[in-house]
Amino acid sequence: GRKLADHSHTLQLSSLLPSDSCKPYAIKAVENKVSLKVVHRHGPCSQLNQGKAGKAPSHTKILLQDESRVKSIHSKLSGTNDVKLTDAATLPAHDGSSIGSGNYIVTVGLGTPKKDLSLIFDTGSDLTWTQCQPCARSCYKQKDPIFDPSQSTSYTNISCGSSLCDSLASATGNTLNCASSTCVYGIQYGDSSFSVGFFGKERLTLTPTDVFENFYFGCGQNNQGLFGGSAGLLGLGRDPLSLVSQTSQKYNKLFSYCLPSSSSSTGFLTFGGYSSKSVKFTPLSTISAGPSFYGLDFTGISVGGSKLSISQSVFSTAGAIIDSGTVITRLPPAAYSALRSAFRQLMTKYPTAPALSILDTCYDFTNYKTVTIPKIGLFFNGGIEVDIDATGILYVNKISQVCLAFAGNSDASD
Amino acid sequence: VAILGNVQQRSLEVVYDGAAGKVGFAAGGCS
Repeated sequence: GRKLADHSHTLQLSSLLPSDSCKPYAIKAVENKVSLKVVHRHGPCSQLNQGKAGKAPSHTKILLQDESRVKSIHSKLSGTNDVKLTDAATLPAHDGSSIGSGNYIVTVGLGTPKKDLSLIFDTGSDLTWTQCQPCARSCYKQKDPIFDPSQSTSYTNISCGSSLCDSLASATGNTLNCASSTCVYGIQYGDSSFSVGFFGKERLTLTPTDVFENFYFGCGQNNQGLFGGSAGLLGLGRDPLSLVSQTSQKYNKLFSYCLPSSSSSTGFLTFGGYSSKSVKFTPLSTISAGPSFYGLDFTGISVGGSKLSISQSVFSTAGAIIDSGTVITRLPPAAYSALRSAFRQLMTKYPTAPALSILDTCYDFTNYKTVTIPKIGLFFNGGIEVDIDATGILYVNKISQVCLAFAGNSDASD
Repeated sequence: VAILGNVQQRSLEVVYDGAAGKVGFAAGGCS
């Protein structure tokens, strides 16, 4: 009995479902550090979730969009991403944009006077951009008023030929362009989502005490895709143009976040520190084909307290990254197969349910008030084991279809 | 690559220390 309790989570089923109203947590204060509130883009805590522009997609659609994002990451890392910006710019926006859908939002201030903008925060990309007036070609519907650089006293365009303009190449993966000697950026997210516009600098306000002059960002004039009512993207990758690098003098490339356990609660994004004393660290690794990703090294998986027998080469062949913009963790095929098999063995008492898109291990909990699920631990380089929270093990479509929230890559070398 | 997605990061405090070259996790770091 004790072993079962130590190696499993017992949950009230109601705790797996988000409520209709927002139940915010107080932001955990870190002394002398700046913290922003994090909300799920499609939950009741997000102001984007009001009205048509922010209507939440179905879980099936969210998972399809997630698959599209993962494909674009694999494509980028394998060097086969031959989608040209000119191609992307001529494509109509359609479902499956690889920006993904299960994203989290923070609000920052831009310009003078400051205008608040709700941006998707993304550790898997680098350039911060927002839609800008006059939206010369196209802007999608967003909740906040669209930023107008002509109404800001601190906005400046970046000139063509400058080293800053050249730096766009690594931050966006695209060759830059010029319009009347003004630097033009273009960034696309795999298939149809993209933003093209002027590269500029502006005053960025994180909090009243943390203000950055000369923050380089994209002022989008042609923006299309499923950005779900957000005003754009906050790039937190490792490239020199990311917000993390641009603020490194103050925060020394140190930031932390907590993603809320459900879409009806809030989390935080903190720059310059972290709050927990019990942090377990693993070394960052660099993926040579994508140095702006945060690479890490999986070394093993445990299910229900038992470490699975998976060869080290399964993990080392593939490598790994951590990405706030991908919803479902993808594992090498052999690792996922072992995880699924062990999880199923410990869940035989529950009736199964049909697959949900990429999630193939699902259960029908209709006749239960509480359920007991095995704990899952992930091992990383450095010998650390991280216990996944119960809300990170299951993906709930409805009580009659609750799925193991992991998926396998199709190729062992992905 | 394998990808650690955001569902599995829920309720963990995730720490990125780019200068020291490490990523950290704290269970229950949100409450």
